[in-house]
Amino acid sequence: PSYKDVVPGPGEHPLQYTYCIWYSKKQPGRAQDAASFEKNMNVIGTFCSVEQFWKIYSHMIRVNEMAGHSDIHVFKGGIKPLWEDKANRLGGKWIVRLRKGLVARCWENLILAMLGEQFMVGDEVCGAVISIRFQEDIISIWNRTAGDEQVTSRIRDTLRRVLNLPPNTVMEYKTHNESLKDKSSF
Amino acid sequence: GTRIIYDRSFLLKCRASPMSN
Repeated sequence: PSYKDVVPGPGEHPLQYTYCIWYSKKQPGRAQDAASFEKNMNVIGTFCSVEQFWKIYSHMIRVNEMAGHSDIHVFKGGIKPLWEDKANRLGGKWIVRLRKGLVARCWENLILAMLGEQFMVGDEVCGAVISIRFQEDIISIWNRTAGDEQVTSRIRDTLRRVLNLPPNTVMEYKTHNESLKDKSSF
Repeated sequence: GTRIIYDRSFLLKCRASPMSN
């Protein structure tokens, strides 16, 4: 069924958008082109109300218990979490690298800010990603227009506020075009 | 148009009691 078929249940609080949660795990020892990356991505839930979100979220594995090289993407319905998607092609993302142990709280705060429309940048936000790696965890938020500095600055400032990060935390912006060129996300 | 805005504490409250306002 399409994300468009999901509707809020009776008495539920609707969200501004419908979202899909995608899970992907890197296949060890294999090069990742877009096609194989996409093949390893699965939608594990779709929601359009606050209550539907919590229902899915409470059944998901806790991010601090996720092992290995895995990613969870929460993206607006109709946008694939791929650099090549038409919503992302001209976009980019803010990247925050976190030491192990900090990520669960930061991820939840990021998701709640996105679902609650706290970024105040219209339709610009495409989705958010948590990437579990061996040495560190990385969270990122993707937006449509990398070239709009007013938008990217506003996202950065909101991100800094809602994540309540230690003062020395580095935030980097990377365009998806750069990622396509160097074939690397971070 | 109007956007549906929720703050963190409201969203967390919905988790605790799903049908609350």
